[in-house]
Amino acid sequence: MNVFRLAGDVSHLVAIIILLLKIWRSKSCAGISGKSQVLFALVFTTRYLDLFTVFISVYNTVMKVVFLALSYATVYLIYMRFRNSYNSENDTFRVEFLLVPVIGLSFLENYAFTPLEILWTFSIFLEAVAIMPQLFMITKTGEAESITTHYLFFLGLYRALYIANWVWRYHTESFYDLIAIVSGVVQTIFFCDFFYLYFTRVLRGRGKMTLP
Amino acid sequence: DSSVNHKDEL
Repeated sequence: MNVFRLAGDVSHLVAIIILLLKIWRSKSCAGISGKSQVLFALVFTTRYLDLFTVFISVYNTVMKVVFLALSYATVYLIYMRFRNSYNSENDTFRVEFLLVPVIGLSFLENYAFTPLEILWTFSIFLEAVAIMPQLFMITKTGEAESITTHYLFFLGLYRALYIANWVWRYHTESFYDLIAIVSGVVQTIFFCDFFYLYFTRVLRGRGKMTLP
Repeated sequence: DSSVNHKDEL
């Protein structure tokens, strides 16, 4: 464990909690892409299948349980509890355009052709594109509430910090995980456009982020 | 092999 990875995990946890609290307190999921949240729950489910078979550390196990619980709670709030506030008419990204290539690639490019490895690889590739429906929804509505942009900021920051963690681990342990690194770089690049808008608009105290 | 290591990352 290093400070970059710890900061990354904390940033990830903060992002998930920001979103969950926003939906719970406003009793509404307007402007939130349910599809992205389902994809994130799928990412955690396929990545943490070793939760009961491999024990790494208390921290590792606790964080996996927390991420799984919070992501499913978020999906529950969107599609069950506050489903009447869900903007399905704006959440129209075709997720099959994400799932098909990701499934194909995880069969082609993986460390071992075993169910657990292929599912882990699937979760890594899927995570890189899981935010697409949410970013698409924002471009479609042309705006995002500031709390949603803070959620996206911490979500984008988490994988950027993981990239620093991978550089650090390569430098100190000569460890590198190419699938995770390539996918993590792609994932962070997808956030760059949002980061630009976030720093130039939201942090100027503009409240809502309205797209040009 | 590297496939063992990555499980320690979330």
